[in-house]
Amino acid sequence: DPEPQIQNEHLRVLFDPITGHLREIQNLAKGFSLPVFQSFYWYNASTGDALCPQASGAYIFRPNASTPIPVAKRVATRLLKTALVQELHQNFSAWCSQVLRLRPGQPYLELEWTVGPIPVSDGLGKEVISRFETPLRTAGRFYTDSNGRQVLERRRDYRPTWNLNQSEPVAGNYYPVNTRIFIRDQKVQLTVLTDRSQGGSSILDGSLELMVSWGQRGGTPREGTPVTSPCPLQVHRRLLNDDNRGVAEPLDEPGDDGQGLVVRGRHLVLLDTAATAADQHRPQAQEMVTSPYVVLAPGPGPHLRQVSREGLGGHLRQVSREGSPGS
Amino acid sequence: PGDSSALREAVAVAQHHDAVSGTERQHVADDYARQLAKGWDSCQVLVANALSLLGGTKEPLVFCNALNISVCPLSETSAQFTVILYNPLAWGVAWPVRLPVRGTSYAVTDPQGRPVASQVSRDSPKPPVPTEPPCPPCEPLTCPPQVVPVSGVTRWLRGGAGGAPGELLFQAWAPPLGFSTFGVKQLSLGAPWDPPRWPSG
Repeated sequence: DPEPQIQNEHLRVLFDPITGHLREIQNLAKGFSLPVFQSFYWYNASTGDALCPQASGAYIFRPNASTPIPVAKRVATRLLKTALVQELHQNFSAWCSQVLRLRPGQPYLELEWTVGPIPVSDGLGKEVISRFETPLRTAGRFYTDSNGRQVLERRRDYRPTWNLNQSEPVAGNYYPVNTRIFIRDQKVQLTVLTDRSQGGSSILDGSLELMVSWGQRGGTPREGTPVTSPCPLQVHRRLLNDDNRGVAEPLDEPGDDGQGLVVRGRHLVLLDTAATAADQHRPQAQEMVTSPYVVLAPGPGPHLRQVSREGLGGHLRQVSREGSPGS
Repeated sequence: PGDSSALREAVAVAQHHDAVSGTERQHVADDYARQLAKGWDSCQVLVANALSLLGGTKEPLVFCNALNISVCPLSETSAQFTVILYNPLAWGVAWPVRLPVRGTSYAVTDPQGRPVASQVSRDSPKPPVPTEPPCPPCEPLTCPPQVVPVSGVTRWLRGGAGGAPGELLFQAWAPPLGFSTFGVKQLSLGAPWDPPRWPSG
């Protein structure tokens, strides 16, 4: 297919016919587009060096170089187009794949990534990221939410309340992302919603990256503190050394079969004007956090087929009045 | 009896900063997971009781917790089943339902009992990147349900051999803070599936 693409009434998404990577997102409703390159990379975990003996571990995120290694430069793809879903399957490696989906009525691009078991037979700890690159002029600024609510502006190599002497060019710019991260210029905003807390940053202008992670959303993740020294929030990393911060074992979960964990998650990508982007990402982030879900039953099903809040309320009162002990 | 207190307690315990961030030893992490899983189980009984009461059904309700890797014994083995979509949000939603199935043709009825037309999407024996003729985009609520092949990665995640070869897709919807019930009936077994083929290498 010389021009592989998927489309619905909101977005058209183009892929590179040679490498299979995401290449461009077009906002059809508002008539503009943005070149977006997305791929998976891994940072090689530091085991301590001449500069500092600190190794990367459960607590500490410390890559041993600023440039991550790409998982694959070319991607095997499969395209599936039906009336209900258009999706492109990407196979980066034996342990890294992704499905990009558009459905009718869906104003965002869904990326469902599957990562692991991370190979460590080469003796290298690996910290896997998904990185989005665009030509947006962002001047070192990016935005991450604090505990799913207030969105804070972050500036690369800078702290608003003290004069920072940056010693970690990558880890020193990572922040907690509980629901969303975005970059923008005067006109356009690229937002990525997460389905769990992850570490995120914008190491290069026009780019944003998320450390693929696992973990539940429950609990109250830390206030927006940088992740230089404290822990990088349950990232999907596989490390072979302890970081001497009290856990006293490397972060190397074996998983059920002893081969290492496999993690599957979702990123929702929204391309909008900077002025109106919040109209979409606020309700969409809420749908990610408290998602509708299906419950099944064998057989043809009940007579009462649809109940809304009023109905629910009425029924509860009716049930409790009729003697059921429900309080 | 359903009970949400076990889950509440497990989530309270998991407020510990090492639980939230995963900076604990493996056996401690496993114990957090065990407490949460036990809490889930008893809380799901509570939710099922509520839906049964409000839905007026005596049938046992089933939560398929592994739908993200296309595993759901009930939809894979039943020729007829019901899908209840519960919506905890304060606004109505249209929601894509994707269930692993063995058949190749299904009929789905909406909460008002109206049929939703069914269409089968199968692998065509074309070159490595099989694409259907592009279908005209359709309004979310009028799209017919469809069965599409399960991806190779998902089958590998499920241990390869077993599991349903296809997935039933249809667009469901539910009112704010409410639920909708959809009926699903298998029409025909259809020809055996040929699994999707990745380009060699």
